[in-house]
Amino acid sequence: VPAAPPTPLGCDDPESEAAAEAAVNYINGHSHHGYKFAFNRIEDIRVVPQGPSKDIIFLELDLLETTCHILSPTPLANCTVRSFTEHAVEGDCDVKLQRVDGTLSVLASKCHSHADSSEDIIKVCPECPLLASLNNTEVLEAVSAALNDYNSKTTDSYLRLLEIGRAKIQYHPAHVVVIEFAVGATNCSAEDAKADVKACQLLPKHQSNFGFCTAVMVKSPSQDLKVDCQLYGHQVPAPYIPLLSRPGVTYPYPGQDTS
Amino acid sequence: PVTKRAVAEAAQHDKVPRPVGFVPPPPPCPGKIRYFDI
Repeated sequence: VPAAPPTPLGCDDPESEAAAEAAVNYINGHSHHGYKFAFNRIEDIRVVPQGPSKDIIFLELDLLETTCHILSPTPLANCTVRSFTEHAVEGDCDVKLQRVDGTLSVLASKCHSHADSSEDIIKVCPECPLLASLNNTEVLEAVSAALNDYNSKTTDSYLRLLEIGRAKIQYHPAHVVVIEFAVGATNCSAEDAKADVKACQLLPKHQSNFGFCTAVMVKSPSQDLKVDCQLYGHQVPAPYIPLLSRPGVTYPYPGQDTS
Repeated sequence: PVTKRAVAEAAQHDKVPRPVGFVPPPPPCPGKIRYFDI
């Protein structure tokens, strides 16, 4: 009598969650821009047996952006998921994994992220500022002013912009631009930079100090600019410890991304 | 001769009697939402 087909995995089964966790760690480990994403929901899962103790798993995942930039050494478990009223960003990911004798490895992943619709935010919070486009002129001017302000006051290394993470603009009752951007330390002190800023280059990746800045620029009714930059210190890759390691499921080094 | 039973009648016969208090299992997917859905 042919063996009964394996009961399909449910999206909340422990094995499904273990696969989702391996997928989220892989996605965050292989992303170089933006923010870390947290696991919000398994939309669907499909297991294709490949033989004894060998399966291919297809996952459809729903992720949510956290407040940790991707370069931050903060463990994902300590990263706060951006709230709905902060104008949340969702990630939809299709991931293909292999499971051999209980060991999961990611074969391919493809993600698409999108901000929540402005209508949804305004419905819940009419006065909440909304995300602005990263190439908005006001945003670019605010980032430039904030970085120049920080470099003019620091006694540490001169910082250069790596990327703008997110920006929000509020027009009423005050005109305020709130920005977040990633920075990299250069081979100059801020003092040297005053003499010849062109000579200040980002430190090679393996040495450089990355950092993250937030700034609030009030444009009216009064003018004000507050900048806060935190350098992460030398990037020593933290040892990988599964967030919720489960017996019998281990995570090898990340698989080759064949997406 | 094969007679086609009325669907209602067939459905009536095919309906498996549910034990009192039977709660159908939750659909396997999509899974639970951990934070919020947008």
